[in-house]
Amino acid sequence: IIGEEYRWPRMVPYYLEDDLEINAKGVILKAFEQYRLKTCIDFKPWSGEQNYISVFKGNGCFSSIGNRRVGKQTLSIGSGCDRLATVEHEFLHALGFWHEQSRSDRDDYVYIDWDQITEGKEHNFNKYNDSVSSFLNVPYDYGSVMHYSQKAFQSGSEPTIITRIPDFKETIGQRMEMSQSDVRKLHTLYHCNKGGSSTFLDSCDFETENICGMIQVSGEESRASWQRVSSAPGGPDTDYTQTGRCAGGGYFMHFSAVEPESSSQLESRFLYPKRGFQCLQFFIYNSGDSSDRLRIWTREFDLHDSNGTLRFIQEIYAPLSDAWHIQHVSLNTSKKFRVLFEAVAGKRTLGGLSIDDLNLWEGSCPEHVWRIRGFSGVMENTSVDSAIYSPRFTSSLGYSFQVSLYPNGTGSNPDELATFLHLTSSDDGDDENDDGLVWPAQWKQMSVTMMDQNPDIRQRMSNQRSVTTDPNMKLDGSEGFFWDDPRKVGELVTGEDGSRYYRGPGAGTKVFLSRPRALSRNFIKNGDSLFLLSMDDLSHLVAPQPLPSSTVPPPQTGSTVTGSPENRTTTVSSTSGFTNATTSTTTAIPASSSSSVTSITNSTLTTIPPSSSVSSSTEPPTDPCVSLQCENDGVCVLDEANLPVCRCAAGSDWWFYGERCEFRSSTHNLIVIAVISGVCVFVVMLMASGVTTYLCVRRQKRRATLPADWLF
Amino acid sequence: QAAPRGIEHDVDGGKQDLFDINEDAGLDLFEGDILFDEKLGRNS
Repeated sequence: IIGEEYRWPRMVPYYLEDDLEINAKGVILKAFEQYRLKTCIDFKPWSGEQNYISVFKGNGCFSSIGNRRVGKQTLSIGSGCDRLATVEHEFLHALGFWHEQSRSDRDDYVYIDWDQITEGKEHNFNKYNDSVSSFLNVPYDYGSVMHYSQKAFQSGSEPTIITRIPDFKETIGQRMEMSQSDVRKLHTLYHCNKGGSSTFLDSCDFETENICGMIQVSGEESRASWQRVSSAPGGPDTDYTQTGRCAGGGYFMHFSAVEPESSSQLESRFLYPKRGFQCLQFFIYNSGDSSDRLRIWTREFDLHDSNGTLRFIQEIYAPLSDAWHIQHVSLNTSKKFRVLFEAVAGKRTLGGLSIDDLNLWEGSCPEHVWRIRGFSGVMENTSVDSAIYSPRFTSSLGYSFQVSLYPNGTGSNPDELATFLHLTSSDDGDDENDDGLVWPAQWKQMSVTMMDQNPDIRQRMSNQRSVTTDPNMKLDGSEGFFWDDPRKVGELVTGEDGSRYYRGPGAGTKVFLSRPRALSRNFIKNGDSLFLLSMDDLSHLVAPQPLPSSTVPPPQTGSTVTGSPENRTTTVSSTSGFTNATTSTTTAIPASSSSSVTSITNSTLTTIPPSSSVSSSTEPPTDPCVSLQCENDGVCVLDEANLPVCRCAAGSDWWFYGERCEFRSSTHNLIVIAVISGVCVFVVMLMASGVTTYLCVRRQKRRATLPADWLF
Repeated sequence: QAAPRGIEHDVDGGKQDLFDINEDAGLDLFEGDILFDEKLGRNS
């Protein structure tokens, strides 16, 4: 929408109303993380700002367009709206975006079949001329998260929107994440080019010769080194970025050693963290020996330490395999740092280790990865209404869980992949930490993400769905609780390895992702698909979000929708726990006990955490900078007294200043001030000169007119 | 290989996207999910 008055500040204040479902609260926080990762838009709990977004559970999913400047601006995440893409969609509305097909140029790209629209619903297909709505010089995007699907508001079975490029017919109206053009428009609208995103650090697919500014350090005596190659003797034959699809492209970094036990180090460029916890993700291939390993270090720099201090993070033994494997490593540094990859050769010198598609961001790593090899074949060869099951994974919270997937859909939705999440328990009750588990499980959010394997995390449009264990949820027609111990409410099943365990009832969706969309983008790469799985504890979101201590929320105005949340009191809750970040990171390796499907392997690699120097915490470390919100892309750092201070953004001729970088100045301002000062001085001097001259002249005249005798 | 199917709760009730949800909820909002605002100076 055109008009600066509709813009929010880049740090958007929000209030999660108490009527929201707990799962919705968790999904909203996950959506905020995506905004932080991909754009310069950030969100903060409302602390008394004049305008803020109040997210509540209305009767449906809806939002206003842009900042209406009404104080409390409502945005509804009702029942069924608690999907990542839906939340991103509604917040894009709030940030000032219309639907994609309402652009002034939409008729060049889609054909609206008015005869197929339900009578009275034609208003949903408005379009706006370019004096009201700007497409910000970004081409029409069939893949926008703001686009209707082809069946929107249809009266019969025929589509209401027909794409003029047929290839997009099945994929418009995607229910995945923001597209690259959505992100680009957001960047333009909010001038993100000056600061970049909040939590992204680096991405490298090694396609360019400068290898993203990485540097190599090898011992003088060593004849081993990292090399940028497009294939390596013994494998891999192709990289992971392009998987051999482009002649003349497709590079990765390969380490091969001439001597056993030799090593070489590859260091990233300098990185400047803001948060204190990061996730490093990359793909690894081992064509050497099972004793080859990759050690991950960080080199951290203090103010007066130019050489940096090495900190050992993790050692990874990649299995000998004919495939690339995804790997996650959790980091927790608050200082300027580099990431260091040290490859160490094993006993043999043939082949070696390779890495590709590296991403580093300030967020939590997914806990587990379920890799399905030959996924296209699995989709083709699995009958409708047939599920395949992941191995059992043990979360850092102690609960074990499992995903069921219907690759060819269910009877009621045969064109949609369906997925459900189940808690599990061992038959003999010897699960680790089993004794300490609380049943029914309380507010544990399980998330399954089908990963878009684009090499750059900022361009991924993954598909995610989460469910949260409500301890009060009943089983249909029973007094039992849905999320109770699977030994009570589940069924006894036998895994592929013969182990027996109980699988609890599942919660999930029959419309996880349509088949055409699953076959689009990079959901399947090298034939494989990756499902990222996590379990987060949302107990801290059960309590109301604290209200600002001295501010009573202003009354809501300007909206015509009913169903606003209950009136809240001004009592300040003593509970805490509302943070900007999602919780739970871990380097733990899943206990993959079994799988009922032979074509599925668990891709997680064997890793050996160091004994003392690596944080094995499952929570992000406490960050002193949480208490200090730097504005305008300022970076919070710790000073010598370990106190958080803002380091403000600056350009060649401008800079921010102030305790929170809240003020802006520039050389232009200084020039203006200098010119004005100069002019003022000049005017004052001129006036002084004028007055002096006037007085002198008058005195001369008076002397000239006096009588001669008086003079003597 | 198909595995036995236990209890499954569909949290989406088969509804594919937010417009289905709003329609099912009886909402008839501006362009499906936009709050009408008189300050915009237009109606549907």
